[in-house]
Amino acid sequence: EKEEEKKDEL
Amino acid sequence: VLLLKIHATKNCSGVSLKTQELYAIVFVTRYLDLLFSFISLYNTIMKLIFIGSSACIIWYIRFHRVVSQTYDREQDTFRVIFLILPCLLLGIFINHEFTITEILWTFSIYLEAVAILPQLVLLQRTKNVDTLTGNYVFLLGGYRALYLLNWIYRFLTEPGYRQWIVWISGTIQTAIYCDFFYYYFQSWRRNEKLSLPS
Repeated sequence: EKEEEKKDEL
Repeated sequence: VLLLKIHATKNCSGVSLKTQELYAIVFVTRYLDLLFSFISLYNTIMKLIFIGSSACIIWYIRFHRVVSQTYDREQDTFRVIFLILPCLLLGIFINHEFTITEILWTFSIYLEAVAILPQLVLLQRTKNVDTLTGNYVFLLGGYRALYLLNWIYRFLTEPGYRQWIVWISGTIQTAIYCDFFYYYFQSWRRNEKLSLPS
């Protein structure tokens, strides 16, 4: 399972 | 804070150019996604502010006629290659996806964790740390420390939210500030100028 990262942090 | 201080006082003594350049590398490699993804107006503006303000600070220290004279060139000698190279290797080997942008993004996460080190070493070498410079380091560390709370909150409220690389790096980054925080609060409590023991 691929770890989905939301790159919404600075 | 740092840009205002340098602009207003025309003085950058105690400020590490090395740390500022590391931050510029961090911001540019991380915010490449400005070109191909949009998250929010706030997110975009903050990214531009981070890149712009660090570029401005670097310009002041390197090229401003008056400010560049006050740079502690002989004290700011941290060998940044010893930070950049390991972070690059770490980024190449420990990442989520073997693509250029993902490796650079991961590299920026690792590099940010240690980017403050040249500044902390310079502060230690500076006898009387300028109040504004001390406040800048405190705010920078505090900003990252608040992320820890944010991550805990998001973990508890957002199903599936987890990001181990960011969490571990961010925790190390905050830990690096612990010693500084201790002396910062002590000097504040005693109403004395900040100075770090050598």
